[in-house]
Amino acid sequence: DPNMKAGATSEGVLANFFNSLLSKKTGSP
Amino acid sequence: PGQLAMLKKAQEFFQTCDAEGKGFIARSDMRRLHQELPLSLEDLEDVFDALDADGNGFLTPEEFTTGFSRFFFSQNTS
Repeated sequence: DPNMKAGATSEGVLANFFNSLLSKKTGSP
Repeated sequence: PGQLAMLKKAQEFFQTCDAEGKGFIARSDMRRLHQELPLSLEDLEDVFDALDADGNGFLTPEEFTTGFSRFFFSQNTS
């Protein structure tokens, strides 16, 4: 999403990171 | 109400990053996640810097939770 990069870079990269963790965790308790 | 869920998730993710259970996350721990997450090393460095509020090179559970709560509640704002 190009708009994310323009606005809040660190917020965007954090969101990306935590979303990746969330999807990695799904299914494994 | 979402506070407890947020804290549980933050703790879970902290443990994912701090695989050795040191009680803090070092930059090298973050780089190791490169193998597990679809993020570049540069992205992971940026994440580390964004979370390391005092810039001492270590992420405490408090710093990690603070950063995660910003993300968590920004996702849940309506």
